[in-house]
Amino acid sequence: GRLVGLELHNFKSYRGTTKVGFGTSYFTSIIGPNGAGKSNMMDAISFVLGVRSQNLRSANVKDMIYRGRVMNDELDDKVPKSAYVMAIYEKANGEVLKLKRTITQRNSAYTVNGESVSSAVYANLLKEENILIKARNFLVFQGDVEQIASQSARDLTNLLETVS
Amino acid sequence: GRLVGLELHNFKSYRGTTKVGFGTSYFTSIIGPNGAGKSNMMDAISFVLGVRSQNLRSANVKDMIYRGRVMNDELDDKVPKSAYVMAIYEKANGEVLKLKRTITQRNSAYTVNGESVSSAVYANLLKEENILIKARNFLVFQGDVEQIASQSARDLTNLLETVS
Amino acid sequence: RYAAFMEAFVHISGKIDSIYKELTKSASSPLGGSAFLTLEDEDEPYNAGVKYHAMPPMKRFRDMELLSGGEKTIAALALLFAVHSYHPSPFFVLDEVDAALDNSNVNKIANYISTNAGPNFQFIVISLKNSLFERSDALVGIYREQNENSSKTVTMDLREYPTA
Amino acid sequence: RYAAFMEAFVHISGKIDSIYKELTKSASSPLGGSAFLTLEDEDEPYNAGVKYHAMPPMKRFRDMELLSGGEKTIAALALLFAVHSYHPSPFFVLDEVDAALDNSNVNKIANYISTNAGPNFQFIVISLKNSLFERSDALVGIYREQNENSSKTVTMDLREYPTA
Ligand SMILES: Nc1ncnc2c1ncn2[C@@H]1O[C@H](COP(=O)(O)OP(=O)(O)OP(=O)(O)O)[C@@H](O)[C@H]1O
Ligand SMILES: Nc1ncnc2c1ncn2[C@@H]1O[C@H](COP(=O)(O)OP(=O)(O)OP(=O)(O)O)[C@@H](O)[C@H]1O
Ligand SMILES: [Mg+2]
Ligand SMILES: [Mg+2]
Repeated sequence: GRLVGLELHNFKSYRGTTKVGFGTSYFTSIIGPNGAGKSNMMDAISFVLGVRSQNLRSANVKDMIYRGRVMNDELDDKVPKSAYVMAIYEKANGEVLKLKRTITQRNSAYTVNGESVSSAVYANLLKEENILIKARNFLVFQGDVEQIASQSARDLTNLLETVS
Repeated sequence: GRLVGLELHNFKSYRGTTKVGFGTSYFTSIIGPNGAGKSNMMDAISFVLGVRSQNLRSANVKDMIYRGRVMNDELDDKVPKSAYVMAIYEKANGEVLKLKRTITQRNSAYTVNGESVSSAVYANLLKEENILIKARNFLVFQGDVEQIASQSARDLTNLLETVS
Repeated sequence: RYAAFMEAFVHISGKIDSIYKELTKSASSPLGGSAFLTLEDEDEPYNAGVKYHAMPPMKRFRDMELLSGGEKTIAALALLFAVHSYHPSPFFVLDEVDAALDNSNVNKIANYISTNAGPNFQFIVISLKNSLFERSDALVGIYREQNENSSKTVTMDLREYPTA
Repeated sequence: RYAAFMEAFVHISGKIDSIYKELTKSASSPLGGSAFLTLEDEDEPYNAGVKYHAMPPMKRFRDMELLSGGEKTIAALALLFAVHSYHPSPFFVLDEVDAALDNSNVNKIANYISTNAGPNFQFIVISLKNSLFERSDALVGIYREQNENSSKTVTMDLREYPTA
């Protein structure tokens, strides 16, 4: 299967609604200056697939919601109270899955093609596509590549067990 | 003061004797392909100033001695048993210091202009030049720059105390 | 449990050397380096470690910790791609994995990705290096819109401009 | 002890903002960002933390952990240079501190180094980026001599070639 596109709504530095399409590109590069929001886009992909926020440079999930420049924005009712990321994924058989994860201040809600599902059902659907969120073996975050080689022998064992 | 040049002997990937001069360059770049030996050159500078080997990517000081390709080279008496790095340092008043640190399998020996000194005297001489080996605040090793900004508040306090 | 683990281990350890060679071959080293995995405990491998060994071309057997930044990155990517070959996930997201790579190694990674990207293997790569991202099928440019205080995207299909 | 610590603290915290501004000014943000240090305990500052705050241009006050890789690198270098201004060491050795920087930020670091390098402040910088190292006074090229299995050096004074 492949990732056809993404839709971000008030996610990290992406205010409002942002749509990205990968089209038929099998090798897509995300480019731009420092601080523009490239790693945040990777966080969006990781987020929609169910990765826990500790792995997304944030102590808590509410850091994922867009915050503006005003210092007292907790008082401002223009501040977004929820955010979502939707991934449009095309399976090998042509079936299209719209996978959406929404967060409010503390909770995540998952839907597949508009229908609410539990996080376990969502994770299983991804597992059937060989997208193993526990292993995260298809995601290499900024600064992490070298430790793949220097990881301890036990860490490598755990990775192998998770993919087997 | 300034570093005029270096002399390496069987240090890490530098077999035999290697001399490097910085001349009157106040901004010198060390360049070359991956694995060539650039970080090893920085290790040489750190080493001659007395930095402990744990900070030089090695568990023990004997890793600093050049090792060839033969697997059983412990048996080979052509293998170097000692190594040194000498720094030629010109003080602000024009006086030249030849600072040399030699290692054998387990010990370090320090000389200044050919005379043996204790590691304490050596460190003090450097301290008079504002070269603070404990703080290592003038050395940024590969991969370490970002943590200078994310270091804990206590680490920053310790650094400020060391330089004051 | 033993069967599942060993099936993954045998497959991945069968792939690691050829992938590592693909990433380390050059005009001066046409054979490339070598890499392999070893089990610490053959009877209950999932309860002990799996060690990864990688030797760049013309270098002796060494602890991973003594490799340079670029050498470690290449070794890490080889392991990542080898693990991926078993129950492959449909896509990879890589954030600045080329940070420590010299031009020649960036080119090897670009070659590997271009060769292997396809309907079953989609690469999404964040990079600051022209020599990597100019090889992609499409670019997603991220920029900061200051007035809106938001990240924005603009997509460009490079395949429409073949005479780059 | 209080006096020594506060002398260092006052000096460094007086410098940090102007240095950070020097590293973050641009055509689109002529004022640059802002940076400051705060004491957790004003009475016994050496027993508590010193917090570092850096805000890139046009971005709101944030935890250091939410800055991007490049933003964190610039903030780290500003702090490094500010600390250096108190009892300055005669030279700095920096190993690939530009790894996470985009072209425009590499240029800012190159400007800072060229401007500040001099008889009292020698920079030795390891870099893979042409746009940084082409600004130096001299280059020390490191290469691997395969037959000898050794690193070798070759030095070149760039000031002899002013029309680059
Ligand atoms: N919840 C949020 N609301 C608004 N802005 C945010 C939020 N979370 C992070 N940011 C901003 O996003 C920026 C970081 O973006 P990101 O890490 O994606 O940059 P990048 O393009 O990867 O840069 P680099 O090339 O330096 O790695 C920071 O400046 C931060 O202020
Ligand atoms: N004691 C030693 N004897 C021989 N070779 C050594 C020794 N210690 C390290 N090396 C070799 O030095 C090489 C690493 O060199 P170094 O880290 O300086 O590279 P580098 O030029 O900084 O590369 P990069 O750009 O990838 O960071 C390794 O290949 C390692 O095998
Ligand atoms: Mg980033
Ligand atoms: Mg290096």
